[in-house]
Amino acid sequence: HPELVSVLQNISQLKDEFESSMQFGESEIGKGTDRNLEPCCNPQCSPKPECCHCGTTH
Amino acid sequence: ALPNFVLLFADDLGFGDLGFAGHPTSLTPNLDRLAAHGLRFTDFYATSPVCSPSRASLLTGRYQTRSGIYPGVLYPGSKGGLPLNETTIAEVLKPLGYATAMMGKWHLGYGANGTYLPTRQGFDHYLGIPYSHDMGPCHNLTCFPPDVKCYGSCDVGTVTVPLMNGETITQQPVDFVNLEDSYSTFATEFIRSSAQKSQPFFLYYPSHHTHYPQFAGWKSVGRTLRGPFGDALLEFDSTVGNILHTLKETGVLNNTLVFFTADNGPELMRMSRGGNAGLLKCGKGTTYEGGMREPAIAYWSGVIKPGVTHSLSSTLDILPTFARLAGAPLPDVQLDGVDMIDILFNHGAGQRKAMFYYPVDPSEKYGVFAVRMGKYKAHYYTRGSTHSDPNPDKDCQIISLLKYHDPPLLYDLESDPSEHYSLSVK
Repeated sequence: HPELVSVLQNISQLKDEFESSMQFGESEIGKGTDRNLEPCCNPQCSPKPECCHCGTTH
Repeated sequence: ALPNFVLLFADDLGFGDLGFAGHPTSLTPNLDRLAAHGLRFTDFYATSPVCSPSRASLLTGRYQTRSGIYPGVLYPGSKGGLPLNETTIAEVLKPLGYATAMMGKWHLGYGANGTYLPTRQGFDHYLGIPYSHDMGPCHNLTCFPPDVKCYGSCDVGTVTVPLMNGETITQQPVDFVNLEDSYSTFATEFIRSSAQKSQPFFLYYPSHHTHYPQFAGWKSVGRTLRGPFGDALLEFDSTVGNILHTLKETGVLNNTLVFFTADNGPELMRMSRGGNAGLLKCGKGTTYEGGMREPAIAYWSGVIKPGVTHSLSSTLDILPTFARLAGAPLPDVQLDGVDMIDILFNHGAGQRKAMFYYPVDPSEKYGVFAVRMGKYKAHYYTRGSTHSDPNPDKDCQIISLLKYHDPPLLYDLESDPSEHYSLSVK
């Protein structure tokens, strides 16, 4: 199937062009986690996380 | 007058989940109506098979690799988030005088003192949960009235899921049963207020539905034959209906582009409580079609001619499209999106030539896993995923480890959208 070989060549060329133009930004997710950053409605409360409880009527 | 924009974004929703897509027990009358009177996309793609990266691309028009929202997703205690120097759709429109609001799932970071909240990324108003609603213990929470507890335990050992209004936590844990009513009210008030002031607006509604654990309020519980997933989907659909009703009631319907799509494919690991990719292969977490090809609709009453388009398009293209329609300059960065004007108004072929499929964990070492060009898709790497694991197709399962293909697996997606029959190119 020579036409398919040509298709693959075109796709590979597109892929190469795209990847060579791609600049990876620094991973934001790779910066990790910090339990102290978890949102808490009562930031000074203790013990966490159980004490983070506000305004829920249901 | 400048056009208004409403962007509806479902969560973990598959290609085969909606009523108009043929699902026999889903009940989505409002989305079906949008599809019938709007332009339905058959070849529309998210940029990632998981949540945060997909949302980063949607809002910036750039692959997630550029903004750094990879690998995987952000967590409640994540130190990072969508960098503030990234320009979102809201920030593109605001300088033109747009009112901007968002309700629902952000999932692009919280950070120290709310550094990464939507209010820091161009949204005037925000009501919602800043990440996935399973990212906190949920086993004691009510997901369906009167008191059906949420299915499973969700993430334990972290804070319960908060509801935020702006940058203030107003509820913790969130009240799932009444959450959607709050969103409907928020949307209605925002549209009414903007219309009264004759101010153009952008409303972004990334819904929590239909992500695990499914939930719904009194008006939707038990109303579908599909069970919890169907009830959650119906509740999302009802909010869509309320938004459309308000647009009409306030006289701005004919000046509003409503765009609907979803972040990634169905989470098949939830089995009947997960979504359905229809005829597409695998689901969330994979670079097969089921992981990233999504239902999509563009609706603009009296402006966009109803129909179906097979043009290749992506969430990347929404920012450039909204910007062009509003006459806003594009951000001065490398964009990956192209505007869809030709598709929307002429049912034309569009500008997008290719779609690149990044895995959950993109790396420079492996690059993209697959490429679609025209009707052909080449897989250079394939891998299963826990998110799609119990699917009977072994390629979807976690036991299908990373595999390099040389020559790449090649499929004709027009004649074989299910990626069943690899074409021989040896």
